[in-house]
Amino acid sequence: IINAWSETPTKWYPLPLAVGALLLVAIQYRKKVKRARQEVELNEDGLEVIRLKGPWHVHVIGALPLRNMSRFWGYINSLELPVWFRPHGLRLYALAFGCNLEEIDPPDLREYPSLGAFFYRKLKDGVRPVDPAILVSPADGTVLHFGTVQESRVEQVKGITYSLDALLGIERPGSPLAVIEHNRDMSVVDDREFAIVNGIEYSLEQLIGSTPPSTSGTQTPSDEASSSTSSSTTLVSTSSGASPEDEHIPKRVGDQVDASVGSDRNAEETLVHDASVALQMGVKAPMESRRRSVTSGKHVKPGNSLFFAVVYLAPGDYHRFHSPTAWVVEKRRHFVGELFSVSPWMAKRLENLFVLNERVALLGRWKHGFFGMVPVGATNVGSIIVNFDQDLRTNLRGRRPPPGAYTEATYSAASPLLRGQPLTPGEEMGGFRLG
Amino acid sequence: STVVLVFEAPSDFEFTVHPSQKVKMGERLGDV
Repeated sequence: IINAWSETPTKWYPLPLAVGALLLVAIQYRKKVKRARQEVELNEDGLEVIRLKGPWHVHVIGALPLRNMSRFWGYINSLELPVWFRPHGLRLYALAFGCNLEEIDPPDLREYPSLGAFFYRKLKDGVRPVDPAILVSPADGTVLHFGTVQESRVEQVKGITYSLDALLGIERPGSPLAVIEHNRDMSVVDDREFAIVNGIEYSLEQLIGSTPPSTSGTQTPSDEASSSTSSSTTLVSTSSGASPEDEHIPKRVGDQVDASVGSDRNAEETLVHDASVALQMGVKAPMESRRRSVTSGKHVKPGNSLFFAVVYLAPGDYHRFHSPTAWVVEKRRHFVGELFSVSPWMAKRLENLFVLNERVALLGRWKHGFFGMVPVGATNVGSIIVNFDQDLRTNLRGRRPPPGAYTEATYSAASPLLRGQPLTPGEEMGGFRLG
Repeated sequence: STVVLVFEAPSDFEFTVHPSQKVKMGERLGDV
């Protein structure tokens, strides 16, 4: 071999034309196949068809009854543990998954009846200071990916993208959503000085200072605020012509379901909270029209771009999520889907992972325009809780609507001031439960 | 489980984290 390596003369000669041509054909063919793989398949409504794509082991996982497994896992973990076992068992779990027991509330492990209860644990006040930046992390976890949304595609991992419309849902012209009238006489005027809500003047400074606002109208603010806290959530739409049969899914477009918007605040606290969010958002003009499609990504304001960020919560992490900024949630869309693992390993292999899985898209606005937050379920954590939406039920039994179908609830009655559910940075919004 | 954020922001918005970075709730993700 040494002789051959050192003594064989190197002789350069031009490739025959046919070989070069064949090489070019092969390169073109590879490009074409790659493009065909990346091409988006659309249905008759122009919506992307979401299918399971990935290597063979992803298809094997896809064949498993993941939703049933998830519910079974939830049931097992909801079983009450003997009191003597709780400190030992939960300490072992904490050790295995790196939970910090110094920051949990309550600190006594005997007070957690099951692993499920420990998984959904609370943290002591003050252990998570909220940074004054305009965007903070909504949860404990790992930043999987972030960047800008290009041509309505969100990058899942390098080179694999999914449709923003599929993630958030599309507002189609002519749908009930498009003709909802926001007819409340509401505006917030004069740069941070006072607000008019349904004809009543409120001093924002007074509201922030927790003193009762002065009234000049025929309706008292407490009446108005009480009506807001006992407001209802309305299911207004399904998409893709789905015919869901689940009892919690409206049977036809326009069905209304009474549902309390969860709030423990009294009238004054509600106004103070809403005004606080209004100030942080810099609200000073009548709210802009809701007819603008915020989900397409093609209608951002001049000088703005659409960004995305993905935070992954590992099994040992604190599993409640909080508001990442001052914003108003106008609506939620619940997509009933699969429950694949969303671990980084799976995210690298399963295309469309985040639009295949069950998720709740919370859509609204912040000081810079559109803002959306999407908690995505996984095999072990199929139950997504939203504190201010007591009607939301995820990971239920029953026939599933096709991928892309969703049910929608609006929160327009939750706050007369902001026409949505106002949230301050760091405010707890909900979380993920086992099963 | 995962939380995906999608938002409109001024084009000069910058993320202050890097991929695979561990974050805690309330930590800065980005700013303008």
